[in-house]
Amino acid sequence: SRSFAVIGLGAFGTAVATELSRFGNHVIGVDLDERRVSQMSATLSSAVILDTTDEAALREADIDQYDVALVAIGRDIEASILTTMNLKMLGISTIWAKASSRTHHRILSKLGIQRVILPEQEMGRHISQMLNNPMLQDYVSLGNGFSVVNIITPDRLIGREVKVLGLGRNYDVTLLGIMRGSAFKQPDTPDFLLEKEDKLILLGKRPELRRFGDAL
Amino acid sequence: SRSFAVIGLGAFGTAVATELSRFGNHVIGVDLDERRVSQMSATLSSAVILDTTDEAALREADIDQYDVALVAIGRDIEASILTTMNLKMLGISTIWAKASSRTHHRILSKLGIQRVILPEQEMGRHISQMLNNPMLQDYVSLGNGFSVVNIITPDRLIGREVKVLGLGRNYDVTLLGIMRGSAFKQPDTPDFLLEKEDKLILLGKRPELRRFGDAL
Ligand SMILES: Nc1ncnc2c1ncn2[C@@H]1O[C@H](COP(=O)(O)OP(=O)(O)OP(=O)(O)O)[C@@H](O)[C@H]1O
Ligand SMILES: Nc1ncnc2c1ncn2[C@@H]1O[C@H](COP(=O)(O)OP(=O)(O)OP(=O)(O)O)[C@@H](O)[C@H]1O
Repeated sequence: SRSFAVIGLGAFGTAVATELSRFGNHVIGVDLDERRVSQMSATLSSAVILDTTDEAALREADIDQYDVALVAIGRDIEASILTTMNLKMLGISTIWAKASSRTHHRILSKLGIQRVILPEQEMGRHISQMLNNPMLQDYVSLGNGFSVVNIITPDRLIGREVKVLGLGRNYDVTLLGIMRGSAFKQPDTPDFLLEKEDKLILLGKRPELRRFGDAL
Repeated sequence: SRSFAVIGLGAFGTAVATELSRFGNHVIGVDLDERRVSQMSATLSSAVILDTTDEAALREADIDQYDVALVAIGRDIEASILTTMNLKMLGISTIWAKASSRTHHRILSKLGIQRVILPEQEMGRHISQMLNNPMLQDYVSLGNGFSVVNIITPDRLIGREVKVLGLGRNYDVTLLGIMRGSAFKQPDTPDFLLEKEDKLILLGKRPELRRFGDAL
């Protein structure tokens, strides 16, 4: 299993470090801010106060021993870039970094790291989908324009057969199954009727899913 | 279709407003900061400079006419809370608000709005899952402890039959199908063999998915 260094203990960095720790990983939290470091010292394997723009200080703290580093510095773009460059100099094999703007994203992407994340923008896109489609409980993009979506059965379709949805016929959308309570069901019997709170788990290309969702 | 007021044009608010606009919705962007408002004026239906802690100013700008309001003020917690209270006073039927901390979340939740979001924390949890499971391309929680995950086929299983995964037999995990390029396939023929870059779309409870992922 891999060890993780999370640099920058803002809301995002703290959430990642805490969750990774909860999965049983060895995690070190790093920040300039003494208060943030001490807040995390009980939760993580270790937590150190350190200016990560200082390569020597990073080496002295053995950060080069870690398998994976996440740079979660958003506001101070120069600190984010310098820190990322330092981690590359340390030879850390997997580096992910958060960007706070498109320009920040472009610079970090040119540093040849494994992943650049735009958390606010990605959540913003996600939330806009949920606001645009009130029946959409959740969704995940599979790449290639496909998504899996979780839509709650509209009231007017309760008690009806699955075929009234017109899937396959009117919409190039696949019903993967139905979540009913804690059971995942395949509506493969003719007497299967939709019930209140049934969640339709659908797969399709996004324009087709939108078309289906609008018709609901 | 519904009209949207996005208050607070930081990275998150801007992303939501931009995407909602792109879907063809009527969107007004609101911020104290003149520069941020002017940056969005071409993208949105309208953009106004306004201190949203001022209820009279909100009414004067006809914000009460909007169906949905999103409060995307993170740093100034008092402004976020006051703004949310004002929007309730205006009678807006759907209000979502971003919180920047657990305490902020608890206060907003007590105001009786439709949804409180913690974007950095939710992205942090998502990213921690991707870091913890390098083969995990993406996933979505369906509620009830179930998730749909997208896992890239490990190299050592290329050319093998789907049954070597041991799904149903060793793991209470369902294979919903396989994404191959831009096609979604069901491996229902005996000669179906896994190919490089095939994405396994799996459904199961999270501990079972983790167990399966660890074994991969
Ligand atoms: N040179 C540095 N060395 C170490 N830590 C730093 C350095 N510069 C900034 N930080 C830390 O990075 C953390 C996150 O920074 P920032 O305030 O940019 O967060 P953010 O990205 O806006 O926050 P969030 O994660 O809440 O979205 C802060 O706790 C800050 O102290
Ligand atoms: N009283 C107010 N009225 C209108 N806009 C406000 C008010 N107070 C703050 N804002 C605006 O809210 C916006 C977002 O604020 P903030 O800096 O808190 O962002 P954030 O939540 O940290 O950012 P991000 O969305 O990037 O995560 C800012 O553009 C700010 O001008």
